[in-house]
Amino acid sequence: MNLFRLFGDLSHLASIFILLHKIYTTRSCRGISFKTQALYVAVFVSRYIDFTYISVYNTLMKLFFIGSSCYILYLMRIKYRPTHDPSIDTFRVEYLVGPCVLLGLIFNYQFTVIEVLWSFSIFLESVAILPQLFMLQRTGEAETITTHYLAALGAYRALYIPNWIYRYFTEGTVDPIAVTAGLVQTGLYLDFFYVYFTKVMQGQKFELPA
Amino acid sequence: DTAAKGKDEL
Repeated sequence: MNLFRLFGDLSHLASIFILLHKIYTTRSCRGISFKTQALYVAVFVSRYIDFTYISVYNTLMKLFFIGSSCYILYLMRIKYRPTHDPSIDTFRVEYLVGPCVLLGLIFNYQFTVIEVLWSFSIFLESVAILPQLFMLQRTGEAETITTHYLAALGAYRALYIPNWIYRYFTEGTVDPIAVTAGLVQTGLYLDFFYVYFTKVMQGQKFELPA
Repeated sequence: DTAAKGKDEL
């Protein structure tokens, strides 16, 4: 464990608390893509089905990510259902899941169910944010709290990049699947980060140019 | 053991 990874994980943790805070305080899941949240459940379940013990930290985090992502789906689907507008959450997830299944079958470290699911989850995580970003693009604006959620989530994978560089030099290990997918995942946030830093951090509302 | 790579990450 190094500081980059620790702060990456903490940022991931923070993003979930920010999202929950947003839903609770506004009593609404407006502006949040149900599809993206559902994809995260698929990501965590397919990745953490590998019960190999690593550490207490690792186990607790895994349980938290599975539990919280399912809880968020419950909030969106049941508790605050009327506040979710499916007509703007229109990204076709089959275009993400299909290719990720294929990529998982082709690129994996061992052709076993657990390993293919692990690869699939890595690929799917890298694109799971797309329905959310697509929704943002469609509406052209976002509540500030929602942009903080996205920034924390983007920072999580961005921090994993220096973590991999650090691990390469200290342990001599590289995980090509995780690194490739991680770079793609971080890349998808670049546009968002640009607007976040130039507008939201300056106290302005998140609005995309028309 | 290549299969173990990255598996300690979340």
